[in-house]
Amino acid sequence: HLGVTPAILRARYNLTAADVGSGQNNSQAVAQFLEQYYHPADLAEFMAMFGRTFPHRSEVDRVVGTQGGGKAGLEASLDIEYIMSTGANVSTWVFTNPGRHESQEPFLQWMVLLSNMSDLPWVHTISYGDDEDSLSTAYMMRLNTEFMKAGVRGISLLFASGDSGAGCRHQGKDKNTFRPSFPASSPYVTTVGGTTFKNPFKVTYEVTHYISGGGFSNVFKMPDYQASAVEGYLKSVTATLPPQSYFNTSGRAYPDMAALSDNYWVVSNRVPIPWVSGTSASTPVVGGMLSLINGQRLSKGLPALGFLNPRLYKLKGQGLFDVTEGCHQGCLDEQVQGKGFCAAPSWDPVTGWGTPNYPALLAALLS
Amino acid sequence: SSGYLEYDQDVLLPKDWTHVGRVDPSEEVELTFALKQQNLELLEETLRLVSDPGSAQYGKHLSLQEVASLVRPSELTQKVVRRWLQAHGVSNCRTVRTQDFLQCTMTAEVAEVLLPGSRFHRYVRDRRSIVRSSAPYSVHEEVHQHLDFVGGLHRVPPREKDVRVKHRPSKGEV
Repeated sequence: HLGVTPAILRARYNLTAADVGSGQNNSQAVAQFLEQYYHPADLAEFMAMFGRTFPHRSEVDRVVGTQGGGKAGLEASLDIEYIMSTGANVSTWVFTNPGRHESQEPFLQWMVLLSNMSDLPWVHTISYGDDEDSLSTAYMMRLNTEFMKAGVRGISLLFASGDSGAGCRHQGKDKNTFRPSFPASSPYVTTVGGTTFKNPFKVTYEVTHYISGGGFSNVFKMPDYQASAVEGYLKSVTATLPPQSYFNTSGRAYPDMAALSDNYWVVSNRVPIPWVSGTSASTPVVGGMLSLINGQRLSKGLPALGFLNPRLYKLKGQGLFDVTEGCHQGCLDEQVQGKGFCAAPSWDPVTGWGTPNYPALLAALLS
Repeated sequence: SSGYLEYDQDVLLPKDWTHVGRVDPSEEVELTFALKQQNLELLEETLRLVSDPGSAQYGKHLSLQEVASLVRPSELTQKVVRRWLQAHGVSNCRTVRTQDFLQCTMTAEVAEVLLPGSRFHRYVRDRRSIVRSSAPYSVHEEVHQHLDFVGGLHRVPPREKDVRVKHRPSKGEV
């Protein structure tokens, strides 16, 4: 193949043409913050080009906020086109938060909005993050509480793990540490990392995408649900672990899972664009599949998945393809020589538990 | 010592934002006041129970109304914050269903009096213009304990999100 399209994703993750939403009582959303607007014509063109093999929708059901005019943003185009490709035929919303006043913070506006709407989509994917060290602890702690508020309502929040691997923060001469990203590092969201095909031109097994964000929070302590998995990783990969001065072994570790994040095709401003990469791509892909699972659960009278991590970590990789090859990037210095963490059997801070094998994940999450 | 306290704040603006100048005192700013919530330990425990498949509470999610009942700021917190705002002539506010955020519009002049230390400037990057404070703000100690932070002063939108279009690598680069 010549890049990742919905058909390639659906083939890799074993989604058949019948694995689409039934359209009842289920919805999903993407949130945009940077005056990133999707264009309905792009979505229609994308689906006409790439959506022929599965039933799908070609229109967004609801835009919350002001849908701007002018040029479409690549990010918005990517998010909406791919959540509607794996979460096909599921009612889809776009939250667009450009910040009406010059003093507004778009991300905060979105969080406030969630506290004011009683009926929300069950799954939200967000491809946005900042370095933890650029944000105040007071702000992150409060947002973490806001994520809890969403989770307790049964809403699944998925965040991209970032595109800088373990990241790198220079702390003076010859002293570097890895640089975690927030909200990816919040213990109350599900964070999605990235992979690439072993053979970029075939639907093969997946290996680590070197950009995949991951690591350990310096702000949030490790939640109980992941303690055993992370401990297992730290004990099993001692030979490839970076020096402990680079990361906080007692912090919230991320990502939680992953999906392909390399070589996507996106239609933006009516132009099909190849070679689009980032965990911005993998996050809506996972979000769409969780929406399908929610649809199946709701049709059986079960509640929505809600905050997934406690259940995901109890599955111990069941329903997922384990990614065990490759490392992501870290600091370019003598000690770690550009390397961050490496993937390993079971959970790892590059690809989490792995990538979805849809029918197996559905079976695991339907019980 | 003056009766005002600061929060932990992220004041430094990324260098790619260009300073344009001080905003006119009459210009409006919108600030978001994050009121201290109640029962956060119970919220965390409830989230654990409704998300843990081993719990009898698994999947028993709360409605927004139930979340509001749980975390809604105390009467005292709401009264103290509203009285403080009103004392500074700030009345154009709206709240949310959980009553833990107040979004208020006021002039920059009023905001700088309300939040001593703050100084509002305009910055631009590409075609985007924002108004932010170049200095940390403080609030009166009587109010400090009733707020988590005030939004709209420091954080700026990032340049890019987590997406990139890469160029096809040449054979040499490969």
